[in-house]
Amino acid sequence: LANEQISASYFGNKETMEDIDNDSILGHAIEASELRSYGARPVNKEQYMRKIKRLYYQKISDRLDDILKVNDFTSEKNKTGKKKKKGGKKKKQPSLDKFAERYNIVNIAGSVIPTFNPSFRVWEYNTTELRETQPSFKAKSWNHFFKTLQVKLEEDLKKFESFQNSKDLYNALARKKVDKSIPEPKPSNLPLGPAHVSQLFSLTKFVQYYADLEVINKNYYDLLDNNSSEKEAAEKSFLYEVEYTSTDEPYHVDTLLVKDYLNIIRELVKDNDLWKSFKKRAFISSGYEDD
Amino acid sequence: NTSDGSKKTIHGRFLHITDIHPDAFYKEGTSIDNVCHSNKPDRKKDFAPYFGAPKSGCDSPMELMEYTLKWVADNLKNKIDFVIWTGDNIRHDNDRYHPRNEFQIFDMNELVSGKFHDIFKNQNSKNPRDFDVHVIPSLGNNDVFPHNLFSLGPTLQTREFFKIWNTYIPEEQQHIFNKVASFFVEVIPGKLAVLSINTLYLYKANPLVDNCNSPKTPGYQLLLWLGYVLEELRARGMKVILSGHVPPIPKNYENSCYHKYNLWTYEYRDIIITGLYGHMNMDHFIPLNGKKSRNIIDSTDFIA
Repeated sequence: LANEQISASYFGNKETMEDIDNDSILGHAIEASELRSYGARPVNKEQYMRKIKRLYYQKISDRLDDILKVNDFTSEKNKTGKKKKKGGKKKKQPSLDKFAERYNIVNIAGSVIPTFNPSFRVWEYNTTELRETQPSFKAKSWNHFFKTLQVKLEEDLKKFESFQNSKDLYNALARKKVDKSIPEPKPSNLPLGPAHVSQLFSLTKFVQYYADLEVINKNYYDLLDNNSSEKEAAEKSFLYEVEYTSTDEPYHVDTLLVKDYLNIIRELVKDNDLWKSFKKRAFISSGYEDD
Repeated sequence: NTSDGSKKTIHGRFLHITDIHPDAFYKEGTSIDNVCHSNKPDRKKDFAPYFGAPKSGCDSPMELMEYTLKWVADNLKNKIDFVIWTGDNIRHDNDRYHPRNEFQIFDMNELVSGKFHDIFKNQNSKNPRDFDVHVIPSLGNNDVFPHNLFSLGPTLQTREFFKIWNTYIPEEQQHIFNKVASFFVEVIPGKLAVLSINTLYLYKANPLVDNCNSPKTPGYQLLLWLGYVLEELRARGMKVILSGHVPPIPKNYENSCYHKYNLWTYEYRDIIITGLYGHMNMDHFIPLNGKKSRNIIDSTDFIA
């Protein structure tokens, strides 16, 4: 019941709540039965991608539409000095930067196991300031921190063991202040980090590599047929090549900040061809389709 | 390099590699229907090829792993600063004639770990902890026995993984690793750290994960570790990359664990660069809303 309530408040409508609820109750059972029935064979992955689009991407795209519309409207108003259209009160929209601040991006990687094709990724990050400044660090020992950490964790546990019954424990946890597994809000004087504003260590690019196993296996057997040794055939046929990079569509970006990803999401939702190429890459150019 | 004072070139590039799943039972020319372990194929499409069969359900032949790592060593090693390697270093448990056991899992993990070490260690140093390219491994749900099940340490499994990853885990983190199977590496000393997070403590398919609210649960303890580490890294003015096997999305994490983890990511947005995960074998990304997690956690019935 708690799961249902939280899912409902998180996703705000019954339809999506049911999707999530299916996940939470049956997820493990389905995963286990799929593993037994199909090995590691991919099943219903197109359906999964549709779900990602519906649950995560669509919502963001809609919000961005509102944000960009209001911002266009505001700049239009500033230009002409008067309202363009009469109408009801517009909902106040945050700026794109402010909206992006609430998000973080979970990057989920393709695998070496050929669920689709083998793949991995090389990320690039901003080192400009690092190059410009002398490394001024003096490595600070971590010994003291880890000794203290051990004590802190033990003390924390002892504190909870001191509660006589689960009701007292519940009350203490419900006061949240004692629950150290919940962070304090970010102090407002701290600036946004490399995920949100371009700076040292911000991600700037990625290159996605893949091994096209259909071609590689074919070349390998062709070489064997032409009297190459197994080792020679393997060495000559096996290679990873660039599948795509973040400077290709739909990314086509110079930075990989959270707001860049949100803009990419909007493109993906609006442009079906881009979505198709995104899906093709999700399945590592293996040509996978649901049965 | 703080261990010997030598200079290193920072390339501004790193590798993320995951889910190798090498399978010592994979046999070329066997039947895909028998997970590439046995029997003759009954049709052309059922043939298990030398480098592996995409979309088939078979794991990776050992040759696929060997040639992948060789390709990385030949083509990338001298161009990257560190390697994030997010687990699942053994075959799936999908062949009832060859059920996996704990020793096979440890042995294969040891073998793969040794290969990474051989490639990325400092070839001119006698110190095994000295790397040309730092490697940050994390634990996959197939790397533990039984499948998915992993309890708070110290246990045989946390000790065993400490042994296997000994050279990757900084010495001062040995005790805490034995408890939470997580650690971090300062890939650029004093500037940039990569966290290896044991996501199995948050993973809903781990039968030992009921929630992250009760202080005795593995997830709660892991989040405490995460919080203290992030706090210290922030205090030192460092930036952080999060890494782990199971991605932190509602499909995978127990509900309270998901919201709490997501909230840490949100509240430390001044230092977190990104989060890199494996497990799902598909190349994609998911945006998560930290503000919503804050609202949910602040609601009165969250603890209930």
